[in-house]
Amino acid sequence: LIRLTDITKVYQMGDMEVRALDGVSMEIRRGEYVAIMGPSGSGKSTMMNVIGCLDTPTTGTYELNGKLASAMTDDDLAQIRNEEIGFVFQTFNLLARTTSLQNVELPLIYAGKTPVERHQMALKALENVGLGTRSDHMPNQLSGGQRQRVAIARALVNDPSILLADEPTGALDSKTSVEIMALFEDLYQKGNTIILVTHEEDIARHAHRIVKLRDGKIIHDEPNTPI
Amino acid sequence: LIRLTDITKVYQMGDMEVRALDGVSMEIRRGEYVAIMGPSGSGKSTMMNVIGCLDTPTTGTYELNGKLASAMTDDDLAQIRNEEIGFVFQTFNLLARTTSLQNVELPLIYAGKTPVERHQMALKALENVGLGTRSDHMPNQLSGGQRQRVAIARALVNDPSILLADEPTGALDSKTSVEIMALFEDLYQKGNTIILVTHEEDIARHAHRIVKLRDGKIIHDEPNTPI
Ligand SMILES: Nc1ncnc2c1ncn2[C@@H]1O[C@H](COP(=O)(O)OP(=O)(O)OP(=O)(O)O)[C@@H](O)[C@H]1O
Ligand SMILES: Nc1ncnc2c1ncn2[C@@H]1O[C@H](COP(=O)(O)OP(=O)(O)OP(=O)(O)O)[C@@H](O)[C@H]1O
Ligand SMILES: [Mg+2]
Ligand SMILES: [Mg+2]
Repeated sequence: LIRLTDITKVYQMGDMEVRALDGVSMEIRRGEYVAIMGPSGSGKSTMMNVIGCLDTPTTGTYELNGKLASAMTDDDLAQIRNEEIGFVFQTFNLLARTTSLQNVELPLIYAGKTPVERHQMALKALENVGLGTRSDHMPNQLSGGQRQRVAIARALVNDPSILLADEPTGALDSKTSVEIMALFEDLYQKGNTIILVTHEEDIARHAHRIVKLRDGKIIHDEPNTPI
Repeated sequence: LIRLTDITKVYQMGDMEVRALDGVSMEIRRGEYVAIMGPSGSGKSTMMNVIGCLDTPTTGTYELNGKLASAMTDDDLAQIRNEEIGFVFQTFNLLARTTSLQNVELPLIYAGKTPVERHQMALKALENVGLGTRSDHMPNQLSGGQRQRVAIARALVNDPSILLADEPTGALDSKTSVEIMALFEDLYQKGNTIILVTHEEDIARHAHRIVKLRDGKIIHDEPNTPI
């Protein structure tokens, strides 16, 4: 499903070079549940952006569903992103002057759902994250953790076959986090693939495989018995 | 030092009313170390914004240093904010097209430091959070946790007498979090006041008093023996 081979991502800034990813190779098969951990700045978000076709590596190859990402057109990439991938961004990336409901409906517009279907599916997704009563509120009328939950609802609304979640519980208290992890578990049980970045041990423990990054390299990649 | 008496903060949105703070009374003396906890949406950031003079309550009184915040002019409030308070925002609030160093220097401009002093103090604050080599990089060239650390450096650069930190370790791995908590401990040991919002138990345990919010009310306010 996902195969990274010798991936590097290098930023050149003046006379300083930052190797965000410094030679990473990894395979993830369909239906796996992987947690990516590592210190701040170790390359987790960069790796998620490469996997989610939002960023291109400096060197190395990335194959998604057997096709080289580098050989795909922008249209191909956009189509895979819209049809297969649900992304929870570390910075949420909600549209500002747009209600929670409209933010969550966005992936459904690409999926060609009717307005009635979109409204029902988006409302259900918001109810699943405990925000059914806030559907017509804008992001700036919501708390930090509420905005994060809208971003999660948007990523899950279309039952993606690959969920990429970058620190999805960073702004949530433990009880709300448990509710979110239960939603991810439902998606996983349906045979979908979950790739989760987290710095919280007890969130990582839900995964069946733990990958640790340090300074842009994989220093650990082992199966995990989930809690 | 800080006295909240029957504080409410109510948002009226159409026919729906959200009581972000629903009658809160609390006193914090100089030199205390308080952790504020509670579920997502329970009113933690709203309380911090009232304490930090960034938001006015709907009803109730807020006294800071014996003066009614409601009776202060905008200039008085700005002066207290610049001279006494260091704020780590939940959303970091860094200036986008500005380097890390310039972001951290900002409070020192208000404090009337010379350019040479500002440069030295800001660089030292960045080194304290492990980002000395990234001083001329912009926020969009940094990872999520690196941006959070720039926001922490900016809040600490002028040794504030009151530190208001809203989820300061939300984007940080545990090792980096320990380093940040050590910086807060240094500030506390110098006799300053620390008020910290967190949803992480092991961060809250550094405080000497734990306050828990639920639905805009204080449901717990007890001393804590710090780790
Ligand atoms: N500008 C606003 N307009 C309307 N409602 C608001 C506004 N700001 C906050 N609220 C609401 O007030 C309540 C408290 O918000 P607050 O940001 O204080 O919560 P919080 O405890 O910090 O949550 P989190 O842990 O998710 O950051 C929430 O239900 C939120 O939606
Ligand atoms: N646009 C950019 N320009 C320059 N450097 C960048 C850029 N984006 C990321 N980096 C650098 O690449 C490294 C890896 O960044 P990345 O965002 O992947 O880290 P991370 O593991 O997600 O960190 P965090 O846990 O703090 O979110 C960091 O040192 C970061 O500063
Ligand atoms: Mg990141
Ligand atoms: Mg908050």
